[in-house]
Amino acid sequence: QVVANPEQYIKHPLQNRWALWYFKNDKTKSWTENLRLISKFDTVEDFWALYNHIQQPSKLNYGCDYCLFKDGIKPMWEDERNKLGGRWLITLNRQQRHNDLDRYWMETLLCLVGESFDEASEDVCGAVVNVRPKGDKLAIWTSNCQNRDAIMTIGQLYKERLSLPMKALIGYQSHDDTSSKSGSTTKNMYSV
Amino acid sequence: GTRIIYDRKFLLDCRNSP
Repeated sequence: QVVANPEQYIKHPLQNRWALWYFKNDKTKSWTENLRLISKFDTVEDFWALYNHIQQPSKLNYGCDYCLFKDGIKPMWEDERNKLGGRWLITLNRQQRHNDLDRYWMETLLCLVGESFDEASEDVCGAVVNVRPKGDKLAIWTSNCQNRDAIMTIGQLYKERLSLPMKALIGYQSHDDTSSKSGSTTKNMYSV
Repeated sequence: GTRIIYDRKFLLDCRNSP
């Protein structure tokens, strides 16, 4: 009697169900109309099926975004689980679109679906990649900008996973500051 | 409680397995 090995047919469950959103920059439509849910997944296999199926960020048009958020959290500041939070922001220069953008984005997704930030993974809401002419941006959003320990853990591990040089500081900004900023720059609450 | 974590090597290996 042959007993099949479950390892071969059972999909590997993720800790969370995730939703991948796509934002298309269509000036004729409202912001929320331009935000579209692509698909949700909760296994490793379904993550790769989706990831392998869609365009890489470097191929998107200017003004477009990908957002991966835990199921039930909308990729916007106003969401209940975002409004008290903030984001670790990584700004890329133009050359990095060719060299780094796609691999940084994949690494970001692996960090999220793999729950790579120990207990601090609880604080993660999602991640966003913005494709912009002046320079692309990557960010990991967390739920509470006062949770310093969790935020610092996420920032340090994220920097390591992207192999960013130690001297290249990245900053964490609260959504509150970002949404109410007067000048072009938002002050950082933390940096690492 | 327990947390289901996957390291990057495992995730990348899964990408290539049929």
